[in-house]
Amino acid sequence: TCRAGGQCPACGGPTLDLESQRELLLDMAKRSILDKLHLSQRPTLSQPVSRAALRTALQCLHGPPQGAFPEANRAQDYEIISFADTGLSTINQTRLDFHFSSDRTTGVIEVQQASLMFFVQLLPNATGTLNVKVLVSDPHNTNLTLATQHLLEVDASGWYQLFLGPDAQDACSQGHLTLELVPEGQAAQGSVILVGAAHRPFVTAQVRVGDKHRVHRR
Amino acid sequence: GIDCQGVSRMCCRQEFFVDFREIGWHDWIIQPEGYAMNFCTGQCPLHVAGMPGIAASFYTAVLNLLKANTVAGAAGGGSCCVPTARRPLSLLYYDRDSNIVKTDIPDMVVEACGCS
Repeated sequence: TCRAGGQCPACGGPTLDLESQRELLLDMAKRSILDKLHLSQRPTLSQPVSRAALRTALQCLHGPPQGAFPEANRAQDYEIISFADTGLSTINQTRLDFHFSSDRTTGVIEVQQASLMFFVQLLPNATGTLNVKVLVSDPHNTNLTLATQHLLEVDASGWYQLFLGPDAQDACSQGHLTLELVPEGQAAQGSVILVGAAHRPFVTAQVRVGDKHRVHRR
Repeated sequence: GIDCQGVSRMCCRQEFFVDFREIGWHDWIIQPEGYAMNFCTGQCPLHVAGMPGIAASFYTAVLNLLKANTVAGAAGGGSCCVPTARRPLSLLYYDRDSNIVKTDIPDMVVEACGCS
């Protein structure tokens, strides 16, 4: 409410003209939001997400995390939806790669819970089993090794959700998760994992950014 | 709390809405469309020190004037115009890998101001 040319009632200093004041406030708002999101700069989007995929995914997001944030460990809770890059898929298996940003300037991400959502198209009356393999890369080489696998019964076309265990959560915390979906039995002949825009598989993760170390403020 | 109406010099809450489209952030912030970056401004003379930001009764103001006059000479810092009520800001945005992220940033929006 400082009037141009007057004296600022709050600090007594010289006042800014309204346009400069507005610029200053907008800049403060940007820095405040980026700081609270632990981001060093605003993200530049690598690949836009289709509105159909966005709509499908948002239906899976839960409500706001319940209860106040635990002030003690100053952590901040996030829910992340990561869409799959369908890499080296073949007729017999679908490989899905997920990337979790490590662009947070302070804090390590701890994945508290993760689940995979994917759409299966089955031939009428076909049923079968889907083997979901969690592959992790060895820090010393790029080979992927099998960490765990989950068998899922599929009996109709539609969306399926699979809760992923600690190996997958650790891989998400490290920033990169690779899954392989291999249909088995009857499903092997008559099922397809859809990866189109509206049926793009995705992982939802409940994430906490803990303070790697307390940031000393000047 | 008291909202600044332009003429008051007393401690009040100045509303300031940041439209994400106006600052070119609407491509990566999905929801909401903007952020109410309200802030506290104005003076806190001694006789309203400690006021929780509501319109004090006349009696309380007189009582505080008496207190202030008796302690006016006392050393000690003034009273400041600070937030007395704040709420979280829920954000839904894309990160640099085009993941969708949802988070609630605590204490991000000032709802009321008052004198410390």
